[in-house]
Amino acid sequence: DANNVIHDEL
Amino acid sequence: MNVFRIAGDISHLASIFILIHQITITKSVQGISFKTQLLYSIVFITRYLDVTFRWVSLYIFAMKLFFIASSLYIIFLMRNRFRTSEVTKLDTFPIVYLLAGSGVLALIFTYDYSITEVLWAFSLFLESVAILPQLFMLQRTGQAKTLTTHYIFALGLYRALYIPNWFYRYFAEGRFDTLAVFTGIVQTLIYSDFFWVYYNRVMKGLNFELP
Repeated sequence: DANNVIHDEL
Repeated sequence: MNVFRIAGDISHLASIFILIHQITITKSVQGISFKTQLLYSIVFITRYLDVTFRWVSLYIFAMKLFFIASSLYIIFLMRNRFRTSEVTKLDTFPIVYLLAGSGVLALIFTYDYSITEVLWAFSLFLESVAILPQLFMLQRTGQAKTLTTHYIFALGLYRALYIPNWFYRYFAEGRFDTLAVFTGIVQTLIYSDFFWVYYNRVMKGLNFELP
């Protein structure tokens, strides 16, 4: 899933 | 970490230091929207709750703590140290709609129905419109102190710089965060009129005045 991103930004 | 992201984060830090500097040097919160600052506190708290259980890096950890703490400090300065009633009179944007709208959109577009994911989505939608009370106030007064405009510019630049960062990460890592990109672009568009006036007046050494 392209939207399953790790929240590694601010 | 690419150069756009670093530059964006530095710009974000700079905006906060400019704002705190302005408030403490002038001992005044004139021209600064408390409502916008309140929304940013809500944005940081809802988005960075994960600092307590998700480890990404020391950089992310320190920045998250800084953004939560500094936004609460600004709220404290505005409410308890330098509060004036004339500022409150101009700060009339109905933020309840921004909060409610962000809540509804977060429930529709969240990636996953967990509390942290919904709050994350909520914080993205809310951040994209959090500057509106400040811009509305600017619109009403028609002018602003130069430091205030530097603050708004640095804050807008932070989100604008994240756009090339997302391009970079999409091509370099195949990473694409639809919600962050969409809300980030909306947020940058909201700043566009302001950027235009800032470019034409403040960067040419003139006072910020709306036509």
